[in-house]
Amino acid sequence: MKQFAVIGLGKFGFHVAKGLAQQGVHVIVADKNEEQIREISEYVQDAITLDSTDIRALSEAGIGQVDVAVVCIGENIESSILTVMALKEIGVPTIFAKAITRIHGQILSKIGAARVVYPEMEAAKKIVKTMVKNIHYETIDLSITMKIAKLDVPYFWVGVSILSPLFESNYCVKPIAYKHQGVWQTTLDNEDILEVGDILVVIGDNAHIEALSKQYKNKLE
Amino acid sequence: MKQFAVIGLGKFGFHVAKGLAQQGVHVIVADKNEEQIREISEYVQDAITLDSTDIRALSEAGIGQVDVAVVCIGENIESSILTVMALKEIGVPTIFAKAITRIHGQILSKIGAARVVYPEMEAAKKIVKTMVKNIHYETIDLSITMKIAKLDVPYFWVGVSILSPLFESNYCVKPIAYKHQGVWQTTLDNEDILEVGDILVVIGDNAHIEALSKQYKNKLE
Ligand SMILES: Nc1ncnc2c1ncn2[C@@H]1O[C@H](COP(=O)(O)OP(=O)(O)OP(=O)(O)O)[C@@H](O)[C@H]1O
Ligand SMILES: Nc1ncnc2c1ncn2[C@@H]1O[C@H](COP(=O)(O)OP(=O)(O)OP(=O)(O)O)[C@@H](O)[C@H]1O
Repeated sequence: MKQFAVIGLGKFGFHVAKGLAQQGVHVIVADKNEEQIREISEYVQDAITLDSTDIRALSEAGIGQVDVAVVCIGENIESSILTVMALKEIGVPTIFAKAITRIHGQILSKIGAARVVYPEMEAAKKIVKTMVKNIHYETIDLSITMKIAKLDVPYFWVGVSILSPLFESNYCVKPIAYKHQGVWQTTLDNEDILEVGDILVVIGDNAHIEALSKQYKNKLE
Repeated sequence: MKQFAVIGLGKFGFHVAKGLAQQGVHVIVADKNEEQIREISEYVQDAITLDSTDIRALSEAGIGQVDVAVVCIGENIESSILTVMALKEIGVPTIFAKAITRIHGQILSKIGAARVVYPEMEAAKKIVKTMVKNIHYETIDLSITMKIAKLDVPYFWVGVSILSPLFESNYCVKPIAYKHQGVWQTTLDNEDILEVGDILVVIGDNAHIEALSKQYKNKLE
């Protein structure tokens, strides 16, 4: 069975070490901070306090015999680089490493990390994607069959009057309010012309509000 | 267009703030550490130094007007909780928050975080999964057509002689070495009986080594 080593028990490294231990595999963990070693000892037997940039300390801990080592040192870039080099030096065949920035990761790849992990960057990318996919068009359920849509005025409605018949005839939705220069208007008349930067609120049944959403996104792509 | 706020510019928060800025959306960022604010100012205009547990400071910064706020304070659990409460207090409709542990995340959900993110835990889970999926069975390419497989002796081969004809007749692979009690043997004879904990090495063509791998994994699931 393969043997593993986890170096650096920060928030990421601690979860990796604990996760491996829960899988029942052989894992040696190391950190220069005694407090981290004390905390991980509840889950892992082979937990050693050492400086992972020290080749002799790594060898004496038996880390040279593992199949896979994971270096979980992010902020201390110098330690992260020296540790990957030390592991390469003592012959660990597969090295994974955490990096905070792309450039840090590129350096680690060049010096021998088979795989670089970017926990914070990956999670940030995911949540940013979730946050921006609905910034221009939002729907609110009014009932099982009716919805309200709140949308940034698209270019194809700039210059259109809010009471224009096109909303009903082309889209089957009815404008009920709009925000112009920071002020919401609910009393609508023919002279209310939609402008860039305005927010429009319309009401309609599910099918037509969803259809409008698709058209809106397609035209804006 | 929606407005966003990012509170806490640690490694995760910094990437979220930068990512949102790159999407061209309105984002206000805040951190109690002036150094972080200085660094993010290269990417974000509205960057304010403040204590996010201070409701008045948040309001004065205009954070009460945003649609979505992301709290990126992990290690300082107290600040993370007080910040989510403060944002709820000033009426931010949607709050996302980072947490390091499940229990921290559960508290945040209870007090108003619509969504909790676990960057380190998620990344750790992913890499642990990658690391353990091949611990018992590993293949090495010998040539374009031939492979070697190194595997922990499965229960269905315990008690079998290493020179048994079953390897050739049932699997079309040939044992070439095995490790017993830490010692590798390449001279094989009939009395070499495979035991629990042994590692077996076999040679065969691609198709049969792959077929063995599938059977091995299926029988052990
Ligand atoms: N040279 C070293 N030898 C051993 N352990 C080290 C060394 N340098 C750093 N560490 C340990 O690695 C751990 C993580 O380090 P660091 O805080 O730099 O990484 P991080 O990626 O920012 O952490 P996190 O995963 O919590 O975000 C710490 O517990 C630290 O003690
Ligand atoms: N009360 C507070 N008000 C404003 N900013 C705060 C507050 N508490 C913490 N911060 C900031 O939040 C950031 C992240 O905090 P912390 O280091 O606790 O989180 P972390 O999740 O461990 O970070 P990382 O994402 O780097 O792993 C830091 O820059 C810190 O200055």
